[in-house]
Amino acid sequence: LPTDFDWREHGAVGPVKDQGSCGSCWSFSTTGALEGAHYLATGKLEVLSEQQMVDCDHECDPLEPRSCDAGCNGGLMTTAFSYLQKSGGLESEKDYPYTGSDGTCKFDKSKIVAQVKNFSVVSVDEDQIAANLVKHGPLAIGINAVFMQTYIGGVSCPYICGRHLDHGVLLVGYGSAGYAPIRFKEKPYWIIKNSWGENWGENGYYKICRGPHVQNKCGVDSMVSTVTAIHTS
Amino acid sequence: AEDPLIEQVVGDAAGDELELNAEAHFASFVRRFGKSYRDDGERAHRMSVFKANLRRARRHQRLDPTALHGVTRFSDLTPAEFRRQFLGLRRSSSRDLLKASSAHEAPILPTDG
Repeated sequence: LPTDFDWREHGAVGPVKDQGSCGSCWSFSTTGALEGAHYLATGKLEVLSEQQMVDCDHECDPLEPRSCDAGCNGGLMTTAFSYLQKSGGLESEKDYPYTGSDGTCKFDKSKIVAQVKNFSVVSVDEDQIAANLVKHGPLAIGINAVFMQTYIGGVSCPYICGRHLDHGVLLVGYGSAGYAPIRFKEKPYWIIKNSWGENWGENGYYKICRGPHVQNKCGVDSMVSTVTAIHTS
Repeated sequence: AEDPLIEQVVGDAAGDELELNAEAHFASFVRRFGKSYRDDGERAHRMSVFKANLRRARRHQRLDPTALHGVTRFSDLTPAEFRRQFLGLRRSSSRDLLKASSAHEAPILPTDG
């Protein structure tokens, strides 16, 4: 594994977006992962539509039929990948733009620009997460966002942080030694793309510390999924 | 989860200064983020939430000293409003995901060398 890695430097990450006052973080995490996977499969970065999932994805958890993707009321990235496999894929942001509110489905199959080939869940192991990131592109992850409400910059490494996951984001890279805390050592960190606009955090991004001594900070390792895209010409 | 193990119960100078100037900080926040409230009652309520969030940001700063915490565009929202409007991940874990979706576990990749 490289000691430092950032998919932004390799062209696999689109612009920072803003979900507005809508609990649709899960759809932004999903598009981010598929934008990266599509880039790896085709060499072309397509900015993909969240609104298609907000409006059209009502996929439910097979074990809990009442737990379904529900637009601005929340969802889950893996069920969204499942929806994308069934529906055929995603339209571009341009063809199906984001409105920040629930609407009726206007999906047009003829406008699909990216398709899911496969998706899987990565084990709770920081080396495996890094390896999957490098091999398959940006990863859809869940995080506990309690410290993100007041975050302005730097590497977040709270002494105490809950691990129940409430926010979907995109893991785009990692650094080996980015900050010198009062803990006396340079510490490694993850680089996370958020969906609250460029004016939040570090130009829309969040940094959070990673192992070996601070694994799974704010639950960041516990819900990681990777996706591969179908190569289309 | 965000409360420290040892909670400071006496005031400190920086904290007192922050409280005293909360109105000025709030006015600056309203200007900076272009906030508007429907009436004086709503404004007063948002001001009290903002004050609580100033204390919260200070607590986060103590708990998370390697990051910078402070006023953001969410500073007039209660934690519940923030969760409802800006989060939205259905609760689950990797284990639940494997059971609940058609996903399979990613094969273990080599990480040496």
